[in-house]
Amino acid sequence: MNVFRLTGDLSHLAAIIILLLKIWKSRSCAGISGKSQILFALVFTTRYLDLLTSFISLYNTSMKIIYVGCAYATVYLIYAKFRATYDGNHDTFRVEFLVVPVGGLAFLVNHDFSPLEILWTFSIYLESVAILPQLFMISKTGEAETITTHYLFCLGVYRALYLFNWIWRFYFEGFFDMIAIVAGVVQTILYCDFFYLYITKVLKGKKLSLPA
Amino acid sequence: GTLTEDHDEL
Repeated sequence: MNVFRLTGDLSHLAAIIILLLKIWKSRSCAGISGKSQILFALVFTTRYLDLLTSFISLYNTSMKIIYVGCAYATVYLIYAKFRATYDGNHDTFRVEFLVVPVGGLAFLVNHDFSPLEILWTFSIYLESVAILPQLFMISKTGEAETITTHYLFCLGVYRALYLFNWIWRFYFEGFFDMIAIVAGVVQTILYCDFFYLYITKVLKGKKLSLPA
Repeated sequence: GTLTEDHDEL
């Protein structure tokens, strides 16, 4: 464990909690892409099946359970409890254009052709593009609530911090996982546009609004 | 690379 990985995990946890609390407290999921949240629930489900097969540490197990639990709770709030506030007209990204290619790639490029490893690879590739429906929805509505931008910032920063974690682990442990690194770079690049808007607008107290 | 069997990252 190193400082980049720990702060990355905490940033990820913060993002998940911020979103869950935002929906729960405001009793509304306006502006939130349910499709992205379904993809994240799928990412955690396929990645954390090893909860059933191997124990790494209490930290590892408890964080995985929290992530999976919050992901499904968020999907439940969006599609069940506060369904009336779900903005389906703007959440129109075709997720099959993500899941199918990612699924195919996971079969072609992986570390080991075993079910658990292919599912883990699928989850790594899927996570790198899972935010696209949410970013697409913001571009369609032309704006995002400030709390939503904080959620996205924490979510984007988490994987950027993991990039530093991988540099650290390569240098000090000789460990590297090319699949996770390449997917992590792609994932972080997809946030760059949002990072620019967040830093130049939201941090200056303005609302995040895109030229619609 | 020196990939650990178990993926120890979240």
